[in-house]
Amino acid sequence: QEVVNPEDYIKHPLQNRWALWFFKNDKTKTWQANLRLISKFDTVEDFWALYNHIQLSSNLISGCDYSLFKDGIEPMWEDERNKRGGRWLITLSKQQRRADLDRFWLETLLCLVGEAFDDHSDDVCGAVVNIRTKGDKLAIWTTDYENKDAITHIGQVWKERLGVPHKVIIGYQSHADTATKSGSTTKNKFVV
Amino acid sequence: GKRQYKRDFLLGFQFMAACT
Repeated sequence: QEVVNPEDYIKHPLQNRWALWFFKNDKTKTWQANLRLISKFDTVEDFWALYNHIQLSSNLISGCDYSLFKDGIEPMWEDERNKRGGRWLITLSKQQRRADLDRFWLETLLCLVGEAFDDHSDDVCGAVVNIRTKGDKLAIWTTDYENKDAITHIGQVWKERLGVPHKVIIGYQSHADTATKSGSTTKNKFVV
Repeated sequence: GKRQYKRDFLLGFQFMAACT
């Protein structure tokens, strides 16, 4: 009798099921109406099937976002798992759209689906890429802005994985501060 | 334990799905 190796036919399960969302800025519609769920996946193979099927971030028009969130968490501040949370934010220069954007976003996705933040991966809610004329943005959202150890670890690992130089400082801001800011910048709760 | 996957392991699967 032939012995079948399970590696040959079982897809590789991820720790979490993930949902990929797409936002397209149509000013005639509400913010929520512009947000669409593309698909969900929970295996390595299905992640790539989806990733290989969709446009690279750098091909999207200005005003669009991709968001990858754990199943059950909506990519908005109001969600129960986000409302006391915040985000690590990286703003890219215009030149970086061609040089870094797609590489940074894929690396971010691999950090999430691969659970690269060890025990602190539980604090991760998702990640967002915003395509904007004035400078694209990448963010990792976490669930609680008071969890300093988790946030710091996530920020350090993310920065290292993207290959961001040590001298470049990235900041973490609470969604509450971002929502109530008066100027164009939000104060950082943490930096790495 | 957590199902953790290293980046190179994940990258190894990128074009495998299309071949099967």
